[in-house]
Amino acid sequence: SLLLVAEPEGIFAMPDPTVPESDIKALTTLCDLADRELVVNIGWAKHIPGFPSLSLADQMSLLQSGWMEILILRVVFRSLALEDKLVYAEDYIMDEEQSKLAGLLDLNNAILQLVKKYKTMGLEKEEFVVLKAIALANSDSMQIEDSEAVQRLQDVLHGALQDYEATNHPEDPRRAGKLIMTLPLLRQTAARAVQHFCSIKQDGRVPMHKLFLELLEAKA
Amino acid sequence: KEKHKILHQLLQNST
Repeated sequence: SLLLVAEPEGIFAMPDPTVPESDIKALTTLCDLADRELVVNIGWAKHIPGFPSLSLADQMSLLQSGWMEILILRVVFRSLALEDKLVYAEDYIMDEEQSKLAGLLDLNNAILQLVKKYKTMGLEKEEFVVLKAIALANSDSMQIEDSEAVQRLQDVLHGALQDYEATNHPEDPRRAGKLIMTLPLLRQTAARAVQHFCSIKQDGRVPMHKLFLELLEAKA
Repeated sequence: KEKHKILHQLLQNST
């Protein structure tokens, strides 16, 4: 219940209508959107029960490892109702054509593979919010100071998922496990995304805001 | 930590 309340509203991409469509424009829009989403997601993390009790250093380490997984999982959940399209924001939905134009066809196809998995399972909002918190708590940072505290956070979230499934999906006792088993693909896809945006950063043609840059650099 | 000052600031904000 606390995670459902903490779930942030979607934000708008607001692509500049005066700029003609191009790969640079699409990537600029996405990087600006990601930067603003990250601010929102850091605020969200503080509402995960147990997260604020971690040391500041461990909170930072988990976010530095897991931020892209959180961004992608949010796009995936928003896209469940559509067919072969990614809802980066309510006013920014990418189809195959736009993905090609932005040079994001491979990455977006990988994200669509996740969408397909969750569609097949009928992922619910309750499951999505817990899974997202688990992705953060389980982001496997190498810099954790108090790994027992992080383990306790993982256990609490894992327990919440198991309780939810026991109550709401007693017909499928393996549903919680099935959901956890989607996390490797999320990790893999996030790693691809980070790699892709690191090379865009090195190109230097797309302006990026400071928080997005800071977190990309934490992954470099 | 100096390298990650925006994240640090956002986590420290009370909101």
